[in-house]
Amino acid sequence: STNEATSQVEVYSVTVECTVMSRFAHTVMTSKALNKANSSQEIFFEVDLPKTAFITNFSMEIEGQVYAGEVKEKEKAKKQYEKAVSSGQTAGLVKVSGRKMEKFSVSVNIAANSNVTFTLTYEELLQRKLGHYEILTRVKPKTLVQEFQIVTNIFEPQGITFVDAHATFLSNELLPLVDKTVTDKKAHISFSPTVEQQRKCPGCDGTLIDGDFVIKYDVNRAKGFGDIQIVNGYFVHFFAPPELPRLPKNVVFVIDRSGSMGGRKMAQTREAMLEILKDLHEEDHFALILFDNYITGWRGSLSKATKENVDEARVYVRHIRDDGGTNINDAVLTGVRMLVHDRKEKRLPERSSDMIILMTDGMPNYGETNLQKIQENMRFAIGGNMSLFCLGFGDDVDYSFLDVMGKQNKGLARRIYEASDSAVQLQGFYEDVSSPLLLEVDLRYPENAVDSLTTNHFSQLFNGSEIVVAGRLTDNDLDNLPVEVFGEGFEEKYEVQGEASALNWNVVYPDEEYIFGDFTERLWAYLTIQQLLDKSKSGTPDEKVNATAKALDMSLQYSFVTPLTSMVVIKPETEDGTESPLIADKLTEEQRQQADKMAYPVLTPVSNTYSSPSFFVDGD
Amino acid sequence: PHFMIELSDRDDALCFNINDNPGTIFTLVRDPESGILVNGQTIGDKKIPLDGKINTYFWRFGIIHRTLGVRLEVSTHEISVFQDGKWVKLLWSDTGSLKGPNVDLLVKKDRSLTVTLKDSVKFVILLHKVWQKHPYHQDYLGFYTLDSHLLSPAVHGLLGQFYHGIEYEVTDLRPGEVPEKPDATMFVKGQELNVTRGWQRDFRRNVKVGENVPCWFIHSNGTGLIDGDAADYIVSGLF
Repeated sequence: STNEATSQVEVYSVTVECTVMSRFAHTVMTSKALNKANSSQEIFFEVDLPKTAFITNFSMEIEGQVYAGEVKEKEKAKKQYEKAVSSGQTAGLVKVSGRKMEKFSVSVNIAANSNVTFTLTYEELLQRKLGHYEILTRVKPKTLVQEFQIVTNIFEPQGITFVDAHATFLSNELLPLVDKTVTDKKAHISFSPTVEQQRKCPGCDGTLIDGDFVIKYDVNRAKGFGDIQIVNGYFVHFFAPPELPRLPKNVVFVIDRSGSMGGRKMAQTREAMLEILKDLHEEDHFALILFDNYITGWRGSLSKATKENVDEARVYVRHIRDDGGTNINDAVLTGVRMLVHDRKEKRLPERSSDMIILMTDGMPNYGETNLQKIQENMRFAIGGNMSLFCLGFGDDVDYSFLDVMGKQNKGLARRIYEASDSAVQLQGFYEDVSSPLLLEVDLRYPENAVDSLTTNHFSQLFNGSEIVVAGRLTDNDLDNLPVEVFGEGFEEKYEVQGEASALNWNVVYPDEEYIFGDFTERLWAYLTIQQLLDKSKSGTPDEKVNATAKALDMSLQYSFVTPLTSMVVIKPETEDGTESPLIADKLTEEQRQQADKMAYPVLTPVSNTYSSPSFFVDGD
Repeated sequence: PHFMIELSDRDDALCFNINDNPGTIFTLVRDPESGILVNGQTIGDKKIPLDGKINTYFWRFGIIHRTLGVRLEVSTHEISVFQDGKWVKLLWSDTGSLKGPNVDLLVKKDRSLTVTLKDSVKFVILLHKVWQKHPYHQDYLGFYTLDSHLLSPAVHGLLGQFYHGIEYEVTDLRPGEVPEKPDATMFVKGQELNVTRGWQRDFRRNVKVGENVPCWFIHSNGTGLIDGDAADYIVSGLF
């Protein structure tokens, strides 16, 4: 787009090309424009990419001259950045865009009758959630485009069970334009409307193309040890066996009812809990602990999720009211003690999963308030015997505190965005973790055959998810890799052995050029960096330093823009001869939260109407 | 129609239904000091549903601000405003606004009308459009008070009597007819009422689906909660 209302810039091509090979997605977004005016104009390239993706490349080609981005250590890039800021230029290219996306934007001055081509590449490992993978592309061309195309090719050697493509902007007229071809191991999805088909109405310039294009798919899941692919000296192991019975769970909900939860947050927590309780399975056990300054609870120990108990708990939940301060430490410790005690008393099924779900919106301000001390207390009390999941409500909670605490205790943290769908988000999180299938899953490979293994021990495998392990083979010519998987399943141990062999790509994809060369290696690098970044926050001080250094090395080696690196883009010289470096960063969840906080009054302008009393009459 | 009294300081809400014959006109707000009056007329379903239950809704509101000389008639068909001695008509089918010295109106196409009466009250009227060929239902309106703090202590009416707060206590929570809706005892205005926990919908954010607001439901047309009984609020004309 341009700043001019009556611009003479023609965006003549916008293409989004995504190739997925064994869940690893490589997306290239290209936009070409021509300045038809007699004078130079500033042209903007603005695209959204998933927050789980790492940018790997960006370039601008102006009249045959290519200006490519370069991934550098963040500190070094920052020096260039500071120089740019001190000379009055703004430089940040990546900003928060909603919950799932980040916005990359750059502008460049283009001479009269000149062309520019912007190309942004990013990569991500698609995660299996609730039984499918999702590829999300957000498109918003500001004008009609001569050549508009979204093309996705999915290669899954395991075989594809279904592919579903839809978009928020698809009308009945546009729907038939989504072309989908699915064969056993390959899917091709394309969407390429003509200019006329993009038009909002006959004769007008507005475009219909504005929204999310979403592809969902799943793969055939192998029984036994799962599926292993060996390519070019690297392997990746996908483990999500079908037809495993779910394990009973014992879950303690620790719910913040401090004053700051007042109003909608409390109402939404109640609403979500009412649904969550309804979804408990009868063989599950559960407890409710409420906290403000004081800790109170529904019952002194966990109860079996019988219909009667659930009904009683739901009545209790309906009357949760906000009041007082925030004593997280004692509240979670009460939950831990309850689980430990009930286990000791053999009130809980032997083969079952213990978990605590903490829902809070604020900083502890009562009891123990030192965050590090609280983390230590939890780690000590939990002792690796249960999982702690932390849900941080709104923008005031210290997300990194919850994130570290979750990761230190076999769990994780998730932000709940304060909005009208908060209750749905809470339920969504619960769905992700509500059905454990296996506990203490160990994936083992011969030590003399592999190195640089990503995490191969997982405290749980949840229904609808998938465990992924990747590594490097020490013998580059190895064709067969022995593997063993151990875990604790429902009623019995899960133990399988097997041997994986390298695929012959010419047989699996006979009509494709060999494009898969470095996919597995990059998948391994992506996964390794993600895990190192986690370790750099939650490990011991030594581990933190080592993990940070290694993650930085790998980010640079594989050209990933991670929280430790930045991409520096040098724009063409301006007329006065100055160069202006631009910086693309990877945002952390804390930065995203900060950005949301700043944007709060803009995002929810009507919130005031809810804080004052309201009186109304309407019909159902 | 369902009435909702949301008390944000208590994070709680009270609700009741008023059912009468279609065509009845009720006084919702009456403030003799500022000269504000809001009356609403009900309609029923197109025909009596199979369950025999007659549901009524508001389809027309008459609003007067005597001191400012403003008069508004809002129906599911159109919006008429009288000010400075003349009538102006607005259509639900257009987004538009009208700014006057004493009244501001903002119409969002087929959705809502926000009315701000100078130095007195602000409210929004929602239009619920129903599929024209629906066998039972027809278009109706919702009335939401956004700001009433400038009204006098004498303000009354089915909604107005709650504008300056209400004292109540709820105790003795016990199982109700359905597990999701427990009963309780409410002490309010010197009376002891049997109330039921339920929810009603607030359509301001999403006019189609609405958002559930949990509330204490007062049975029998709000008897005991409202001053007098529902019949006391019936008037003969819209203005």
